[in-house]
Amino acid sequence: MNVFRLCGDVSAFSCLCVCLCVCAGISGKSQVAVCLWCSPHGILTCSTGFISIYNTVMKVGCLPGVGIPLQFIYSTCAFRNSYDSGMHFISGGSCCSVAGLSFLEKLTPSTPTGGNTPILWTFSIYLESVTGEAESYHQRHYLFFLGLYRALYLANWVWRYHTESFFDQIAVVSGVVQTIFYCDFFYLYFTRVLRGSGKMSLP
Amino acid sequence: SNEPLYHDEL
Repeated sequence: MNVFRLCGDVSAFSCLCVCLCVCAGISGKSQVAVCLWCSPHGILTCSTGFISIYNTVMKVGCLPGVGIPLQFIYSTCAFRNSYDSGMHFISGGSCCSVAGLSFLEKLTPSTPTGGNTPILWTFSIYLESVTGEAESYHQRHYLFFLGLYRALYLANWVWRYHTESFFDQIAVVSGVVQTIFYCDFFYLYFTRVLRGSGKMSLP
Repeated sequence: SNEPLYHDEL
């Protein structure tokens, strides 16, 4: 545990809180994708071995945070907008499968602990890299916290590399990809939202 | 052994 991971987690929970308060503007399909990644990841981590109380509490806490907004979105037809191109998910999922099978370090479905990255983990990590693109997440603060979460996790990994001499190439590469996807939203957030020049929209 | 990085992720 270090301050970067703690701040990253706080940022992620801030993001979930924003989503719980106002889920208008967030695509239902994108939220489904988030659930598809977040739920198996949390459940796998908690069910394959005890890591720490902090880890368990945070991951269990995340599950309603991603599930409840989904319920809100699909119980209210007005929010079920944007991101209608299902092909993105099909192609994205296929790429993730290929990436997950090509670049994994150990050919096992899942593993409790250890340094290797097995199939399901690798798949889920690459899946988030693609679905985390968040092209349809119009909610600015939600995006800001998501981007901050990713950036802080990069700092977390750098910190762990220096303090523990520990490095996981797959996790770091996919983490960098995710953070890059958020860069344009960060740019818009700072140039338009903070300067008060009106509504945020993608270039 | 060190805890894997992907265990950190929420």
